[in-house]
Amino acid sequence: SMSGRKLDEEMLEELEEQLVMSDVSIDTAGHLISGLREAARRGEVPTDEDAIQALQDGVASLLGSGDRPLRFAADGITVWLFVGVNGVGKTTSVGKLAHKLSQQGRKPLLAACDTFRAAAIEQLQEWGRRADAPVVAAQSGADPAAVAHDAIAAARSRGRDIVLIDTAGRLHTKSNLMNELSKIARVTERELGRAPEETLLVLDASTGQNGLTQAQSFAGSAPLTGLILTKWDGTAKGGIILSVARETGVPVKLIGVGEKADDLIAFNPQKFAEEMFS
Amino acid sequence: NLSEKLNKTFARLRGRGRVTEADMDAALREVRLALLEADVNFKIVKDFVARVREKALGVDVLESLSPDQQVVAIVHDELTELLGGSAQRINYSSQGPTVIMLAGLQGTGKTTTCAKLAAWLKRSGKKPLLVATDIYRPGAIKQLQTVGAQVGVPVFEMGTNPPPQIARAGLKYAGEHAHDVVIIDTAGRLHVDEAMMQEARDVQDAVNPHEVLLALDAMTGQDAVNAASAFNETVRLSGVVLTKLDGDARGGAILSVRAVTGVPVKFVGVGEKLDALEEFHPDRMAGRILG
Ligand SMILES: Nc1nc2c(ncn2[C@@H]2O[C@H](COP(=O)(O)OP(=O)(O)OP(=O)(O)O)[C@@H](O)[C@H]2O)c(=O)[nH]1
Ligand SMILES: Nc1nc2c(ncn2[C@@H]2O[C@H](COP(=O)(O)OP(=O)(O)OP(=O)(O)O)[C@@H](O)[C@H]2O)c(=O)[nH]1
Ligand SMILES: [Mg+2]
Ligand SMILES: [Mg+2]
Repeated sequence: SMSGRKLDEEMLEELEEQLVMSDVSIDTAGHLISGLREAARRGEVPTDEDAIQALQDGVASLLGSGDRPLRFAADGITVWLFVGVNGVGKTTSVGKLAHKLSQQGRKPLLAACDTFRAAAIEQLQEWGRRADAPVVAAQSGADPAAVAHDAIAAARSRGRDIVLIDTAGRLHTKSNLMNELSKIARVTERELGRAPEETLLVLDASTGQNGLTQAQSFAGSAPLTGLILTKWDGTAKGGIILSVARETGVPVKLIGVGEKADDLIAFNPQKFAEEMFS
Repeated sequence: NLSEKLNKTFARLRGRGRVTEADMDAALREVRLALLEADVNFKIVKDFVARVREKALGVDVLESLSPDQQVVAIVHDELTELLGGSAQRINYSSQGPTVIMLAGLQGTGKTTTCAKLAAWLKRSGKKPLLVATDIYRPGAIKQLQTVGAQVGVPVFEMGTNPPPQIARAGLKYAGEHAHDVVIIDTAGRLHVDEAMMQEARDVQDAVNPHEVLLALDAMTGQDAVNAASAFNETVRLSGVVLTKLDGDARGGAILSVRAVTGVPVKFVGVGEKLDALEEFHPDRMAGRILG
């Protein structure tokens, strides 16, 4: 139904529908479509192909520039903290990154700060083996902040140059768990003498409107520096990151595209926008 | 919330005299917005709002003293009816062990739910056996063994042998050890992964489960229908377990899944602990979706 067809109100509705079906919020979809309607009035988008391109550009520009590499410390140990709700892919993302870092000749160390969930430590230890990275852990039920503290100390004494802290999944509605996260972040910062280079919120691409609430809540417990959007290899478009970008300004840094060690790619706003309309 | 918004909509309209069909459209726009914000699928919202409109005009809501409350009541009732109204119990076997299989996308709570179900069934006098067929995820078997031990239910595993083979051996073991329920945990998989979907089908064909439950994360958005439909086409689902309902996601995905597949919700997961499994209440879910 797209081939030089003139942009009309019906087409605008179809495009708005496509945005909403991609989990873009009503608000953000309305904002993008209004912008498109204005462009149409100025004669800038004569055909539907122009309209789709303009909309893609609108989506990409909402997401900001694609060049946001993960940050490393200028000197001393780099620390990256991984947070998010249950089951989104934190541990797997830590494992993938550790693998990449080792391949790049760096010396990652993993902190098993999920001291609650069944076999969480074993899961991370397996990734540590795959990534050739030591894992610092304690017994189940230990204080995660203490494990974070010990991991940074261990990295220093063992000559490792980057620490990846895996934390337990937690629903942002549980204040005791969000307080625990604040404590992990505080203890990490105190031990380092500065904030971690990255505090990354992991979001599942199939998440609906709750993704924005997650981002806002987690930002309240630890200053977020980036997002990792996982499971983008499914059919979910991950449109919720548009609202997250608009409301929080936290940039998406990485995209998970599978369950294997190599399945983590840099975020590319243009490609993301194209995928949304494919 | 929706009630307040409709109240405002109709109050504003009533000030201009008689309430008309166009005014009904304004009210239905609010209903549509509420459902979309709750992650109900776009197409399902269209059908649903059309049904509500028909019903509201049919009962002459516009003539009523409080059209806002009447519309909310109609929406609530329609949602409750859509969500409920069908077999929400486990279908037990009439002969031999009852086989229950958990399936779904990655990270939706299958392994945790398997242990919760085992504990639930044990409390109701059953002697369940857990079967570990996730041969891929690091630590998956250990995870099931750990939660199995926590609820005092044995776990059958066969390392990384093919899942259909493990399932078959687990069923045989259950028969030989007087287990009357077999709960099969499977690996998370994408509905677009043909090989993995075939594997799920092969597990189903190997042991003919009496229940195939889709674990659906309550925070899932518009994609829920794609995944659920695909799973339902490959392994005929008998029920849904809606997980992580202890969060604040509105959970509208379940309405779409129910509308498109007809599969009923049999349980809800309401926490990380192994006793956090409850029966599903359609009317409460309706209220939650409406916000
Ligand atoms: N298809 C796909 N699956 C993924 C991706 N990232 C993670 N997964 C899978 O998602 C599931 C959950 O991953 P985990 O790493 O355990 O998630 P988590 O956030 O650490 O979970 P909790 O610690 O329990 O909160 C696993 O089956 C992973 O293999 C991805 O990018 N694509
Ligand atoms: N808050 C909450 N967390 C839950 C619930 N059900 C499961 N979880 C958590 O969700 C995460 C994922 O649970 P799993 O049981 O590992 O999920 P899974 O579907 O088996 O994951 P894969 O095997 O990787 O596909 C874990 O952190 C669980 O503790 C629930 O009802 N509420
Ligand atoms: Mg984890
Ligand atoms: Mg599992």
